[in-house]
Amino acid sequence: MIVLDSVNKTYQVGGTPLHALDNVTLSIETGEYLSVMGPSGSGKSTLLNMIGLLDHPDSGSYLFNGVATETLPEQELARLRGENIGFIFQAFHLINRLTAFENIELPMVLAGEPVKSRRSSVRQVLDMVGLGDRADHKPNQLSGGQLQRVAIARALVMHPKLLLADEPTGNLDSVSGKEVIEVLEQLNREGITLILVTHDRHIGKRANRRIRMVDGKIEKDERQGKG
Amino acid sequence: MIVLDSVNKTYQVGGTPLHALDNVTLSIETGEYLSVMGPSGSGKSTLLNMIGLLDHPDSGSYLFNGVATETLPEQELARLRGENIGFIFQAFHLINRLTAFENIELPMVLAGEPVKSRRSSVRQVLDMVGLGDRADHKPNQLSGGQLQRVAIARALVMHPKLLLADEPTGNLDSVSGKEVIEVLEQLNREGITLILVTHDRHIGKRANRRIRMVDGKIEKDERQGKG
Ligand SMILES: Nc1ncnc2c1ncn2[C@@H]1O[C@H](COP(=O)(O)OP(=O)(O)OP(=O)(O)O)[C@@H](O)[C@H]1O
Ligand SMILES: Nc1ncnc2c1ncn2[C@@H]1O[C@H](COP(=O)(O)OP(=O)(O)OP(=O)(O)O)[C@@H](O)[C@H]1O
Ligand SMILES: [Mg+2]
Ligand SMILES: [Mg+2]
Repeated sequence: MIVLDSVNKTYQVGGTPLHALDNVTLSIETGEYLSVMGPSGSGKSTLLNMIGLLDHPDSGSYLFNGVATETLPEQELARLRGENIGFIFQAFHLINRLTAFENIELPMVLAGEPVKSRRSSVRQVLDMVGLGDRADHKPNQLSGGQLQRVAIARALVMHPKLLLADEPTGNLDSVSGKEVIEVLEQLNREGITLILVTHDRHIGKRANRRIRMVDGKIEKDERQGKG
Repeated sequence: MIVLDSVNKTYQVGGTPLHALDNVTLSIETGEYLSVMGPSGSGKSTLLNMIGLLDHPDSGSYLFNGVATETLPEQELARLRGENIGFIFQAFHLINRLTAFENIELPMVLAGEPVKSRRSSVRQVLDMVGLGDRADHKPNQLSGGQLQRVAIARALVMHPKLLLADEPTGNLDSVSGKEVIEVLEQLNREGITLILVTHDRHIGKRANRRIRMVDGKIEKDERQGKG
């Protein structure tokens, strides 16, 4: 599903070049469950944005479902994203003038889904993340962990084939965090490819395959038997 | 230092009233080290904002260093905050057009500190949080955990007497997170009153006194011996 080959992403701030991604080569099969861990600033979010077609390499290639993505126009990337990818952002990126319900509904509105099916899908994911009684709250009327759960629900509402989760439990107590991970793992068992960036080692080690990043490089890539 | 008596904070969203703080009574001595834990949405940030003079009770009283705060004008609250309180926000609240250096420097600029002492204080806290080589980056050029560390540095730069930390390690790997907690605990040993909201039980249990909130109430308030 995902084939990154010698991907580089370099920033210039002042004098020295900063290698946010340094020669990253990585293949991920459909249906895999992968965790990505590593120190703050090691390139995890940059990697996820690249995989999620929100950013493009400076060099190297990225094949998504066999399609070479580096040369695609933005319109085509947007279509691929909309049809395939759900993204839980580390900073949530919610819309402040919309309620929780409307934020979650937004991808379906943009995809032209009819009102009735939108309503039932949004209700369903709101319940999955325990926010049924917060549907009408706007972001400034929600706690940090509730905002995180709205971001999670929004990523799930269109049943994406690829789910990218950037630290989805950082603002959640251990009970809510566990519930969220169980929801994501259930979706993975149903066939969704799941890539989870986390700082929580208890969560990271639940994945079948674990990647460790340091200074923009993939330092470790281990699989473990299921069970 | 802090005396909350029967403090209530109630929101109305649509029909039903929401008791974000429900009859909270709490006394905190100067120099204490307290953790506040509890489920997402239980009122921890609301409590911290109240203590930090960023919000006021709907009923009940709050004495800060013996001063009745409910009737103070905003100008006076701002002065008390500026002179006494450092706040690490759950959502960071950094200024996007300023660099990390300038964000951290801001409280000192507002307090009229001369340039030379500002520069050395900012350099010092940047090193304490491991961001010496990111000083000139703006928020959109920083990772999630780097943003969190800028927010931490900004709260420390004026050596406040009271430090309020709302989930200061949620975006940090366990190594960076531990370093941050050790910095905060060192400041507490030097006399700073430290109130730490956290979802991480390993961190929460390091405090001498542990508060648990549920549904806007203080459900538990335990002290343990030192050592
Ligand atoms: N302006 C508001 N209007 C309505 N409800 C609000 C408002 N602000 C907060 N709330 C509600 O008050 C409750 C307490 O919020 P608070 O931010 O204190 O929770 P918290 O314990 O910090 O949660 P978390 O661990 O998720 O950060 C939440 O259930 C939230 O939905
Ligand atoms: N636009 C940019 N310009 C310059 N440097 C950047 C930019 N965006 C990111 N960086 C740098 O690239 C590095 C990788 O950032 P990234 O956000 O991928 O880290 P991360 O592993 O997700 O960290 P965290 O665990 O703190 O979220 C960081 O050191 C950051 O300072
Ligand atoms: Mg990140
Ligand atoms: Mg909070």
